[in-house]
Amino acid sequence: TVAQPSVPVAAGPVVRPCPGRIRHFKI
Amino acid sequence: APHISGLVYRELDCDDPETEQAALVAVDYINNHVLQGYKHTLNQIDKVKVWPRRPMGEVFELEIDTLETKCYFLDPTPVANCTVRPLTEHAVEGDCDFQVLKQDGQFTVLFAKCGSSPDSAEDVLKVCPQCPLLAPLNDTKVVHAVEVALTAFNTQSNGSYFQLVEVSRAQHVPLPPSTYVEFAVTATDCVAAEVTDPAKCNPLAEKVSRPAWVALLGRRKVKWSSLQPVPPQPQPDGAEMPTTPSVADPAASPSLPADPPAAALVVGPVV
Repeated sequence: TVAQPSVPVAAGPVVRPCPGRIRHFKI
Repeated sequence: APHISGLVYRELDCDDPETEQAALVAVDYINNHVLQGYKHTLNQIDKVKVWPRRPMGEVFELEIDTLETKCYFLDPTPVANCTVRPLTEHAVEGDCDFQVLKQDGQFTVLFAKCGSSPDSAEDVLKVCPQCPLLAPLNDTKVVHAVEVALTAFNTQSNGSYFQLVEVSRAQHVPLPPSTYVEFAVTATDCVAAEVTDPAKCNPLAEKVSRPAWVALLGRRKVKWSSLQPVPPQPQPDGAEMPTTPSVADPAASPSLPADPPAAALVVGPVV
């Protein structure tokens, strides 16, 4: 990301590739 | 050994379709190699690393969580169609490490290590305070319940004598106080009415049933599961399962289908 020093850069979404989705329920 | 010094693994999303493909191959591997109990289904992919492999291919190093289903391991139903055992029936989880080779678009399992464990009693009772908890399969009451049920089953059999294959599940039910067991039986080459020494009866391998469930109420009162259709399986001529198991308490008797198809009754009472 390129930005001017005076302009705050918006934080992007945190990528959490793992663990994956729970298909049923967690025990 | 898939790891090659100096090489770097590829990071992949746990929900990436390629990761999921490898995980489903791993789950199929579990279900094709399990020798007792119930099939497992994929619940969550915990970790994945993809290593390059020389001279070609990639190795998926996976950590996956599975859940027990209600399909017996001999059940031909695809695991995708199997009902997951709910928390209220004391769910069982599997934790597995796998290495799966992908080469020319084909996945092959190189390594598998799995363990399974039931949900904690605290968690089950938190969701459902009256729910029965799993009991050890060698518990005295469990063994007794199976013995009583199988004896009752054979007493009603007008054909083959049935032997125990395995006890698959057992629970102590608080109200009314009873023992719930699920077990698989097999037909033998003996006729039930003529058996004097059960040890001399030989099991007929192709006649292993799916587990029946039986609740032993008090000391002798046996309550059977109802007969329900099961996927058709090849059934050679010969011994027949009793189609109307003994029920000591008529009020507790589950209703039977009015005219169930004969092929649906080959395994007797099933879950």
